[in-house]
Amino acid sequence: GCNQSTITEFFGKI
Amino acid sequence: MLELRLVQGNLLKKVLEAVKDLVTDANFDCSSTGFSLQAMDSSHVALVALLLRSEGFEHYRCDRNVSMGMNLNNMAKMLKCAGNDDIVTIKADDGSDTVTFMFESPNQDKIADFEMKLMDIDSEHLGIPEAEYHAIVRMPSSEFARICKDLSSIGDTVVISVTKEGVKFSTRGDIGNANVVCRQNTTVDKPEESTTIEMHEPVSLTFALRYMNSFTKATPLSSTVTISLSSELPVVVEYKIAEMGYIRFYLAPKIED
Repeated sequence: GCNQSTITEFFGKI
Repeated sequence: MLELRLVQGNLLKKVLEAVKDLVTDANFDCSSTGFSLQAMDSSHVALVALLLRSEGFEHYRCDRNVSMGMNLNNMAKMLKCAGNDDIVTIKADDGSDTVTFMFESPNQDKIADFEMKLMDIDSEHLGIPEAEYHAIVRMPSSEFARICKDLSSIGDTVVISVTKEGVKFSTRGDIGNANVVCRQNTTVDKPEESTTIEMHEPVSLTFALRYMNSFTKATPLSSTVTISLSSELPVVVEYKIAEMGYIRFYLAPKIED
């Protein structure tokens, strides 16, 4: 199956 | 004091229609650079980044950097009251908890102002790294919208694969499966009808169609869309806003277990 990743896994907080 | 006068007021109407279903509340940031927004959907799967550059406004006054929290549905309701040819001015006083949208008809015979309450929104800005994308596809925005709509009647996810053959959009569902391949096509007379594929490396990623379909609400803003893909990175779906800036949607991929 496929898991939905999230944006925060790729882009860090400033 | 903030006063932004946009002759093409309908651009703002279109921007709101493009983002209001994805994001409920967001901070609009106003600086000397322009009027911008960065916000994620509630599940943090998609991010929208909007920039309307200050040079694109007929008059742009922003004495200090301001962040204005707005409910996008309410903002869309107010902007719907502007005529398509109206000039829209966004006004706010320092420290005020309201923003005013002023609509002027082109021949100045009707002037309306709509005042909206601002809200406090805790939002964090994310750093979007500069990335070298494996593949960049530029195609007519209406074609991309059509593909997303068609595929979502078959399945829930789309696999976007770029090879030297072209870009393939695939889905599968209970009733069957579907593949749409678009090849590079630069021979058409009008550049906005061409499809160009810049591929450095083949790439294949899976995304939720529900979000892709939501992004295509920005179609009225631009005749072309640019889709930038890299393995292990969110896809960027970008609609350029003529003379003003862009609206970019980032969507996190679905990843195999």
